[in-house]
Amino acid sequence: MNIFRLAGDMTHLASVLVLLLKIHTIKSCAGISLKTQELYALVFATRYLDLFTDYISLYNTLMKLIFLVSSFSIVWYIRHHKIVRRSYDKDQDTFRHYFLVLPCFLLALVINEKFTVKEIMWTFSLYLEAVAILPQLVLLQRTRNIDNLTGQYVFLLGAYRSLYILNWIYRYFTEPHYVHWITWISGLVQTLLYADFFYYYFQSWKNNVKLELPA
Amino acid sequence: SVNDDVHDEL
Repeated sequence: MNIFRLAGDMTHLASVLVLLLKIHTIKSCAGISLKTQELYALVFATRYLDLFTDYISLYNTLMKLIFLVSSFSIVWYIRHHKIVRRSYDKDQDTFRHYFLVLPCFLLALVINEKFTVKEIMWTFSLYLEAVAILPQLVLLQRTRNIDNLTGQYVFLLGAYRSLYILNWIYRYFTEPHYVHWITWISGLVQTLLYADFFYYYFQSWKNNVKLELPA
Repeated sequence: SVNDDVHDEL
C-alpha cells in the first residue's frame, strides 16, 4: 500500500462520513442525490462479491464492509427515515438509473478481462462508478444553492479519485506487470467528470465566497 | 481482473 492509495481511501472514507454526519446530525439530505447514492450501493454490491471468495487483508475486508454498510444506510435514510426523507428533493433529482446502468452493463459484457460472472460484475461496477456521480452533479447544477457539507462531500469524492490516479502511476513504476486499462480509463473518465465542479469549488474557496454553480 | 493485483484496491 502506497501513500497515494492510503490517502485516497481515507478521503473516500471521509466523504462517506461527511454525508452520514450531515444526514444523521442535521437530519437533512437536501442537495443529495438519492439516484447517485443508489448507484453507489449497486457499485459496491457488485464489486465486493469477492468478499465471499477471496481474502486479501483485514484492512481490505473492513473497508469493503464499511462502504457496503454506509452506502445502503444512506439510501435507507433518504428513502425511509421519517424526518430525513422529507428534505429529499425528489422533483429535482430526476436522473434515470437505467440510462447509466444499462450501457455500463452492456459495456461490461463486451469489454472485460475474463468472461465470468464475478469478473463481469467487477467490470460493471468500475464502469458504473465512473458515471454514478452524474445525477449528483446535475442536482447541484439545478439547485445551485449548495451547502458546505454537500460541497465538501463532492470535493472529497473528487480528491479520492485523483489520489487513485496517482496510486496507479506509482504502482505502474514500482510493480511489475501492473497494467490495467479498464480500471485506468474508467477511473480517468470518473475523475474528469469532477473537473468542472473542482474549478468552481476552488474559485469559491479562493474568493472566500459561497459555492455556486452557473446555471 | 479477479485474483490479480488490482483487486486489492477498493
